[in-house]
Amino acid sequence: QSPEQTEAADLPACNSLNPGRLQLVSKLKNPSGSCSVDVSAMCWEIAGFKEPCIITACEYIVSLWKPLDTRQWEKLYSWHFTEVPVLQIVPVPDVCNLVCVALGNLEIREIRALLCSSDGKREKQVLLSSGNIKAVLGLTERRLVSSSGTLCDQQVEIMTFAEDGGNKEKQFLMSPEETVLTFAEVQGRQEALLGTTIMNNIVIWNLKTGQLLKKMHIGDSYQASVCHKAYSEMGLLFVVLSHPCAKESEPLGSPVFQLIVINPKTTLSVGVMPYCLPQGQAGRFLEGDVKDHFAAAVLTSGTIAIWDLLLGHCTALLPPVSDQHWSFVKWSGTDSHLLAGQKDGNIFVYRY
Amino acid sequence: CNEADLGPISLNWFEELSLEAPP
Repeated sequence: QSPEQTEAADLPACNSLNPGRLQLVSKLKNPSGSCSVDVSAMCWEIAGFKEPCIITACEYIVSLWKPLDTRQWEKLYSWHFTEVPVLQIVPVPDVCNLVCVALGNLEIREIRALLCSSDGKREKQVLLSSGNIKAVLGLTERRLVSSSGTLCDQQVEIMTFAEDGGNKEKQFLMSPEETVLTFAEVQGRQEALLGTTIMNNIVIWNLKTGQLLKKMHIGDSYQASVCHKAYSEMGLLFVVLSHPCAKESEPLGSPVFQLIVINPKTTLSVGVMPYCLPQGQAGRFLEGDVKDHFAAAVLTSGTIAIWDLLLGHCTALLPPVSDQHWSFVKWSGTDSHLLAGQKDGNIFVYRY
Repeated sequence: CNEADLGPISLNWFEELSLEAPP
């Protein structure tokens, strides 16, 4: 296997409105030429050492990059797909040397596990599930949750991996009888799982028993809200939502993210904090990621915006670089880095 | 946020809802 290496970053931190907050660390150029769709960061064990690696996904190739030094990356493995393109990378926390991907055209048709042979010399892929899959999320303790089918035939399934990625166990959660669009774990309540549904409800499951505990309506102000993060504190659920369908024309600017609080006992909820763009900036939420108390979003304008959820305001804006709009953004799970991607395959790694 | 907006709050909501929900 001939090693493919990235170029060292030679660009300044560009004309971000808060240039001190984002420092460009390195840049990966995916040479495959096909459209870039996602990025993720995870630890991978290489020659007995756990390395903080980057996974990139193009339409038909997923690649694992290992760090050579702080500024360069070497491609270690590539998994190829011939029939169905990749839609998203699905990292599974607490599993070593395994990552999942969702494949499909507009909707997910397959979920596959990507791993390598025990001698580390060959890439392997295993089909985990197929069908009309609506949502998937990797959970702590080596679990993967997915929902498939619609209404009465909907199945919500938890798959548990062994430490080496093998021996999968399956368990089903009770269906809420409305299509589940997204999942989120609940910080502070590891046995709870949240889902958002097509009817603007948030549902809560007990992951141990599979029970559906509650269905909570969160209002019709914003359709198709996506739940990114949930915290359980003092008997309440704090939920970070994004609003891809919010109108841009609201007088105070439409919220890109919003923090709401729900009392799970009564299902009553109130908005705590809207996270809007600074004045003069326009755009709707296109794609984003929340980690700890930081939220990052790619906007329809092609700019990336970052909010400190505790401070309550936008802390950094990253306009398109080299006239290329941003198309996806992820927080690195392994350090305090932001991974920003463009459709042409360029991935920029920023320290935040 | 207060109980006027959200109703009575229980610190054991998860356990209580698990007892109330169908198995």
